[in-house]
Amino acid sequence: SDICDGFPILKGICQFVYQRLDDHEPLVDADGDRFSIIETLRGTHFRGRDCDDVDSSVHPGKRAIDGDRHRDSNCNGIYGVDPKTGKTYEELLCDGTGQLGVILLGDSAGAHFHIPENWVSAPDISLGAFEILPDVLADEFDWPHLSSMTGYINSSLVKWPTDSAYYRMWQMNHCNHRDYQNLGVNGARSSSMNGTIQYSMSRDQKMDHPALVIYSLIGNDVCNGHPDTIAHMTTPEEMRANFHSTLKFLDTKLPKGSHVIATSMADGRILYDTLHDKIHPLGNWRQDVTYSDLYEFLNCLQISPCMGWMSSNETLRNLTSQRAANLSRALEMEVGAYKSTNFDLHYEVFDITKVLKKWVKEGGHAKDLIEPVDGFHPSQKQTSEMSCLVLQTTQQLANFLSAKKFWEDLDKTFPNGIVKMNPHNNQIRELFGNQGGY
Amino acid sequence: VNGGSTCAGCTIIVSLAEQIGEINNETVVQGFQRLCNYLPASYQPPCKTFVASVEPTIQQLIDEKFFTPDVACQALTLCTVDPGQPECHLYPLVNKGLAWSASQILPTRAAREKQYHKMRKLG
Repeated sequence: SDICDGFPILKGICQFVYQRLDDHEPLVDADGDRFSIIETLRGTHFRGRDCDDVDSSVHPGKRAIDGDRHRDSNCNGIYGVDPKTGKTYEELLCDGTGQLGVILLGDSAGAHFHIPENWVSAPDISLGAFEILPDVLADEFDWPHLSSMTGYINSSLVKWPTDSAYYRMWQMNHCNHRDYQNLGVNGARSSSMNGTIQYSMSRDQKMDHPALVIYSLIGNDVCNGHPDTIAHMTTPEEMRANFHSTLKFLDTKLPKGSHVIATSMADGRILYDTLHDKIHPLGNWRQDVTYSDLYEFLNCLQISPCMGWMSSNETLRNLTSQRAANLSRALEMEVGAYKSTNFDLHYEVFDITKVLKKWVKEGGHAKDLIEPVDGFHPSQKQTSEMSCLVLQTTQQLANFLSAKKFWEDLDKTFPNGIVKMNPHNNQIRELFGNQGGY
Repeated sequence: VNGGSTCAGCTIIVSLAEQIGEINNETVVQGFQRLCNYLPASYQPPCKTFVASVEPTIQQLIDEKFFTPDVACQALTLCTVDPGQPECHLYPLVNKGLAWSASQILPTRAAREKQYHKMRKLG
């Protein structure tokens, strides 16, 4: 900021950068189509890679221009003409397969907020532990490429296969390659989402394929760090009005045939119940810092991400859950009442508590499903004692399980939201390999 | 209040430095230096500048046997006790509380202000 203030010539550039960051748009995006060619700074970790960053008519999710005869206009790695038939590969392999992108309108849980445990556990810190720090900062401590809705890579940081709504979309139909947008923002709530989608979402009603939009704001409407936390929670009336505005905006942006799913809020009582007497990684060396200690410290400084649930006051935790349930009901009512033009609308009870109970029933530890450092978010961290179990069975941790459960529930109650298997997937793999990767 | 996220960040970093020092049979200051060395190369110079700036205060706290991460961050003026607010601490309180312990190192208002400006200058 000193440099920006000190040199007038840089002021405009600085303002541009600040605005991009504030609006959660990719910082490196030469053609302004909201898709990038770099991983971080709201780049390909958050949205599919742009295959031409100087032409805004080329980006993931686009309906192929002239069947992508000469170039890949939708960045799914499929282009060119079949020499035998003279038809374009897009026509042969993708037309009529029901292409569908995935767009998450979410919060830090949706973007998969994560601080590596070895960063705050003295016995585990070593040379190289912070090598990834610049990238982690540039991604706002979010790891959307490993998230339950738009995760797509197998990382050395986790030892189980990637599973996410987008990944399944791609598995079902390789024509959906790179068609994902994770608009998860740390601290996002129903009111801020109305601003975020206006600047950050990319979908053209005429030129793009339909999308499955997942509206998943699981906590921040009841979570804040104010001492009078209840006074700062969203009311059911506000929640419904905010969601209504979001739906109205989506109706002007989403192509016909899209789907919107609103998920319920979480019941965060599970956090305190599970963790309060457990040792936080900061206390690993001397066993002297519990999650309860950390929660109280953050509450005292008024920087707790959720005073209502991360509190020793049981009455407050119950009141917070009660409000969350009321807000979920408001969402459900709006889903029932809203008359949409371009998408169908569904409400999905997406309860991490059920996932957790199942995990425990199958022999897991409840605490492993919560982010160890912040004691607040769903985890994707695997503890060493779990590794064998996870590798030997089909059990996976929170985000993976959530994606699985989400998909199973969706399949039962909302089959329209799921794409059909593309019979040409093998052919796509043979012809186009990894489709240009991510 | 009371330094907010700056205070939380300080408390975590000082805790880690102290523990890393102990694990490696080193002093807290050496723990800090080791922690800086764990960072990517471009992050090390500001980290080392910070360590050099806080070293005298940390050393004095250790010498006077007042050192805890909570007290250290009070003495560094990165944590405060704002009017009407309780003392925020991650570890059990020792002696007569944080503000009292810190005041043994920074006995005068001038000393506290000097420390405050030193830390703000570091950014």
